[in-house]
Amino acid sequence: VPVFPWHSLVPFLAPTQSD
Amino acid sequence: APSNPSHFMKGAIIQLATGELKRVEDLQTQDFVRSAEVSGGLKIDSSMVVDIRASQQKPGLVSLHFTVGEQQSKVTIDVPPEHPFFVFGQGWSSCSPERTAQLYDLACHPLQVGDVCVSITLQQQP
Repeated sequence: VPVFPWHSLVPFLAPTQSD
Repeated sequence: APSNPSHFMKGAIIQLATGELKRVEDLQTQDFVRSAEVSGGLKIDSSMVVDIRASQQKPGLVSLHFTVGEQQSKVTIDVPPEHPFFVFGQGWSSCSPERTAQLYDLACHPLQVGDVCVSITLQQQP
C-alpha cells in the first residue's frame, strides 16, 4: 500500500520576492 | 484519467510529519498545522481564494487566484477543476465536487471565493 507524505496534498505557494 | 495523482483517492494513506498515518478523507486542519510545526523548514500559510475563472492558457483548467500569507502576496495557479484543496475549518473542497467524487471518490465542498486554503511555503530564516 503506498504511503504519501502530508505535504504532497497541499499546494506550495511561494510568494514572489519583491526586493 | 490515469495521470491523476492517486494521493487524493479516498482511502489513500497519508503520513503526517509526526509519523502518524491517516486516510486522506480523515485529515483535519490540525493535522496540517501540527505537521508543519514539527517538520522544520516548512510553514503553513493561509491562502484566500480571491478569484476563480477558466484558464486562458490551458483549456479545461481553472485559474485560482490566491492572496497568500501575511504578505497577502498574489499567486495564481492553474489546476483541473477536480483538484481538492483543504479549506481551514471546512476540509476538502474543489471547483467541481462532482468530478472529484467521480475521479477520487473523495467528498468535497464547493470551493468558493473567500475560502481560506491550507498551503505550504518555506520557513523564513530569521
